[in-house]
This record gives sequence, C-alpha cells and structure tokens, in this order.
Amino acid sequence: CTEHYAEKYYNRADVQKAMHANVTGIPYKWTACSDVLIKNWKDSESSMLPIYKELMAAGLRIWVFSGDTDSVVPVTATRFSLSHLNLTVKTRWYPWYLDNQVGGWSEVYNGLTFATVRGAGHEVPLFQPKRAFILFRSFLAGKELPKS
Amino acid sequence: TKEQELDRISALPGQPTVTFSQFSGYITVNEEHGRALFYWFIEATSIPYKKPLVLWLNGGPGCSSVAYGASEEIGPFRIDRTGSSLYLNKYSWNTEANILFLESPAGVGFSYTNTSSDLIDSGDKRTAEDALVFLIRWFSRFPQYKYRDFYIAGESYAGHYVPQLAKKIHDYYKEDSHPIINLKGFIVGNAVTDNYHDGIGTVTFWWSHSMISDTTYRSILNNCNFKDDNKTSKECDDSVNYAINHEFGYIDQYSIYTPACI
Repeated sequence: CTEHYAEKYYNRADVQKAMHANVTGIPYKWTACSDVLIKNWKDSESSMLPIYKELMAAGLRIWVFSGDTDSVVPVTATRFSLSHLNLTVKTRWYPWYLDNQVGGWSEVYNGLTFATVRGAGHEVPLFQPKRAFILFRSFLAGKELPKS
Repeated sequence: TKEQELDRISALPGQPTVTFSQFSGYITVNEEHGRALFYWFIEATSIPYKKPLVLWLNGGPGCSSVAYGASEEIGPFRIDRTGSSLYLNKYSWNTEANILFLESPAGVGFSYTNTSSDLIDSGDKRTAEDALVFLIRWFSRFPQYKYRDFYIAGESYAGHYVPQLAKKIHDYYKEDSHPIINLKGFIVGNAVTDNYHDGIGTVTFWWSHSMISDTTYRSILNNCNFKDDNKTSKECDDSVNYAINHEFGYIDQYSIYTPACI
C-alpha cells in the first residue's frame, strides 16, 4: 500500500510549495500513475532488442536485472527475450552472494550483464533494498556481482 | 546558476535533517504546446562533485518516478503511512551517485502540458524526444554536471524509455568526442523488452509458479500469438482473463509471495 502514502504526501500544499511543484495549478490531483496516459498510449515499439544490439556495439555498459517474484514482467520473460540476442557467455551462470546468502543468480555476456534478485518483486529496491544496492554499486563499478 | 538556486529545496515538510542538497522544479520541453517536465534532483551524500549522475525512470507507461523510484525504491526518504513525515532509507542509492528523478512524459505526476490533446496521443517516440530536450536543458541549468559519467536506470515500461533515450543521446553526440551528456551505460529491472518473448515468458512463469492450471496454460498458448502488437483475439483475452479472475486469486501480481494491499 506504500503508493497510498505518496498520494497523501505529494498532494499536500506545503509539500508542493517546498518542491516548487504544481506552479500552474494542474487541474487534477497528483497521482502515482496516470490512467489517461496509459489508456491512450499510442506508439510502442514491439522490441528493444535492436537498440540493445546497437548500443552494445557502441560500448555502453548494459545491465538487466529481474526480481524473481514478479509475475507482471517476470524473470522468465526477460530470459526468453535476452536469449533471443544470442550473446556470447563471458562468465557462466553463477549464484551471487550477500551476507552469506544467495542474493540471486547472474551470467555475464560480452556487452551485457544479466542478474536476478532473489525474493524481489517488480520494484526490486522496495522488496530487497540491500541486494538492490549491491547490484547498483557493482553496476557503477563495472564489476561482476560478488561470488561469495 | 540562478535558475539552479531557485530550484533548491531548503527542506521538505516532515523531513529529517540531511547533509546532501536537493533541487526540484520544471524544465520546459516544448514551448508551442506548453509541455514541461518535473524533476527532483538529489545529490550524493558525500563529495557529489566526484560521483556519477544517474537518471531514474519508472514505467507504466504513465507512472511517476517521484511516487515509485524516489519514494519507495532508491531515494533517501520513505513516506510514513500517514503521509505526514519522512524517514531515511538506509539503502538509498544517493550514497553512490547523484540521482535525478524525472516525471515523464507530460501528464505524469507534476509534469504538465497546456495542450490537453497531448495527454491522449503520447507514445514512445515523443517521450524519448522530450526526455532528450529535458536533459540538454537540465545540464544548462546544472553546468557542474556537464561531462560527468552519466547512467540511466529504470524498471518496467522504462524498459522502453531507457534504451530509447540512450539511443537518442548516443545519436545526438555521435560526432562529439567530448559529449556534455557523457552516457556510459544503463541498467533496467523487470523491463518490458520484447513483446513476443516477454509474452511467452510471462505465461511460462504463471504456469511454472503454479498460478494457473495446465488447461489454462494450453488455452493461452493456443489462442494468444503475442506477435500482433495491440491486436489480441477474443479467445486470447478470454483465456488470460479467466486466469487472472478465476485462478490467480487475490494476490499482488507484482510480488506474488507478499500480502496484497487491501
């Protein structure tokens, strides 16, 4: 229910003033998700894989992670999609660790790192904040997730 | 810059005392239609001038990076259940980087348009275009971040926003050996990636996690081809709706083992 807290907080006049927000008097309440936008969304590319290939070739660091208790965009969806890239494995599938527990699993390809986060839902940092933090720190450092 | 100082947040209501700086406000991305995007920028807790810059985008499409990314995922504050005060997030990502949250596209959260028809013809293309304009103008307002190592992060439908914006930036600076927006990479989570493979993988997850019956699994695979974008058959819709309405039960589909929000 955490998004209900945000709906309360960001609709307060003192909060909007402190954030220099809503200066034009938007004619609707602030809300976490806009029904109008999602119901009327027009162009949506069917696949991101061509862009992935192009940006991998350009040398960008690309990490894809997946909380493994999400059923909306689940880990198997991402694995099927990435498998379609036919990437070369650099570091074979291994469990990554945090606090002597398996934080998830990871496989490193030429140009892309994939990692799962064990026990996390769609919003990984909400459900597994420490594991998400280690994932982020490893990404910024360009280092593989810890093997022990 | 003066504009930067006008956006400085002295303190949020109910906020604990912190040492890092934060700014929020609007950047116009289209004068003709009057589209302006709202951002919240939270500097790193220590030596921000040495830390990378990370743009965080939530998905939806139509959902707010302030509501999710900043307030319940990676930001420094959590909102208490009464909505009256904030407490610190021990694993905030702004210990490692300067974090920029963007409410995109116009119509999300505090981001607005003066042309109401914009709200019913948004899509991937204009969202990426406006986000690039936003970034170019944001770096003008925060010149101390020009040339800084820059990353984009996001989840869910931002599995579209993030690579599409990354491509726009890459193309924009293709001829520039010293780009102001110094994009080094991106990271996405539970990301919408490829309609066909995502679709097959989603139904496979439902079956392999015992959320649906064999009968329903076969029915969905037989009736849904996942290839035709935006066009599904009635039989496909009926199969998926039966699964959700009669077999899932009252669960939080975004986290199937934790309590659903009543």
